Amino acid sequence: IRRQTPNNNKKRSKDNEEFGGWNPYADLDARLSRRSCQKKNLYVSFRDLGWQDWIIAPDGYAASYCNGECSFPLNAHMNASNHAIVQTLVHLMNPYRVPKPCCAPIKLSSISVLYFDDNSNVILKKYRNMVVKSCGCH
Amino acid sequence: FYYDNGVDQTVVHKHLNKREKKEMQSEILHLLGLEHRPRPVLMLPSKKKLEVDDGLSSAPRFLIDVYQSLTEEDSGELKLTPDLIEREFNVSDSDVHSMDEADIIMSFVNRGQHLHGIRHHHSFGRFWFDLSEVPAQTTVISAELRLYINLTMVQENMNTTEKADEEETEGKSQNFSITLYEIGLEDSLIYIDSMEIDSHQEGWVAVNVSVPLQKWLVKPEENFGLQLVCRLSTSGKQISAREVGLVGSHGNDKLQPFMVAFFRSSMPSTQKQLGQQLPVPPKELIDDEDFENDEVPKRSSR
Repeated sequence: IRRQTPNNNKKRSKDNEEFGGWNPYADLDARLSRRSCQKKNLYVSFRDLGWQDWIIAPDGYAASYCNGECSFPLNAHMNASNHAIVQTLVHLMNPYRVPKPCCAPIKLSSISVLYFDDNSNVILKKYRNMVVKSCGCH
Repeated sequence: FYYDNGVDQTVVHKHLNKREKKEMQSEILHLLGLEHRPRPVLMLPSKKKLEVDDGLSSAPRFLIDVYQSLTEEDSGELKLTPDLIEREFNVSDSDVHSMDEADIIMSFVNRGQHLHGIRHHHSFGRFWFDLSEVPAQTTVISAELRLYINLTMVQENMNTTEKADEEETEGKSQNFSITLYEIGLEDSLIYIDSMEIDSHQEGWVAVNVSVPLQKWLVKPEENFGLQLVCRLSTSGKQISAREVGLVGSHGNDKLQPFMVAFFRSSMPSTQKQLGQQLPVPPKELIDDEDFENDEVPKRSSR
């Protein structure tokens, strides 16, 4: 933590307002309470949407999503890309201007949906990059 | 609306009200690349559709087999394991290749028997398919008309046929030739393909109809359908499709003639990567000059 000089404080508070407050390196406890980057469940249910009369299959799909922090030290995270380490260091030097690495999917897979159109013809559509298989720090 | 609450439990976040549910539906429809929620006439039986054995004709059954034959590869792509579909529908290697390559596969129910205004003798041998729902920005990889030859029908017909010339019908196997035409303007017939059928042959046969399909997608007003003409190979005498053993619109649901088409999505790759549709910024944020000479096709408003 840099030695606090008065003008630095002023600059910090200005930055603080400018960048919406929470600095992950100042309020340490807030940082620790945030979980590290990982995959979370989210199921898109065609059944709950009431689409059973026209979608033949599937009943829905586990889209999932990525959530959590990519904070220093990165080696605590699975799947951090090499560049994420550089991004973290630059962020450390300039936390209000350079973002931390982002927690995003590193592996996505496809699904196929089978459904009737208005004329009762049948359509099978393949969708790429619809399901998160794993998340990581980019 | 469920989500994971951070300690690996799935909790109800909130119950959407009617308007929010409608919004959520339209967002997911858009994600699926659909402008509206289809309202098919044919309502599916409520129980698990994939196992439903009856009530589904050959067109949906073909695609259910394809759907069940798709497996996910390590790369995240979907790959076809052809055993099931080969056994059930006798598909060729080129079909399997088209299924792997296709982003969209459509099977079309035959509407030919309901068509009026086309003065062609055999009501059976006539096929017409409704192409109005083929998704825009797609290109045809291939398409085929699939017909089922039922051996028992051939034998029944041979027994009832009067023995006009014994040697033709005596035990010896007969050969038939079936020719498929595209019905053009003023009921003209445009040759597509023909094939020889042996009277001991049973199962699905396919005729390549990629060329007429591509033409109909460009000129929907010229889609007058297809006409099948059957003949005895020896004498060239014209016979009905029933005598060849071809199952028609009044036959077994599962063996009905249908068309299947394989399409590649021709959207710019980013749109394809993003699951078919890019989010479109609201109009007020778009200043026109940005989009003046933009080669990206006109986007649908959201």
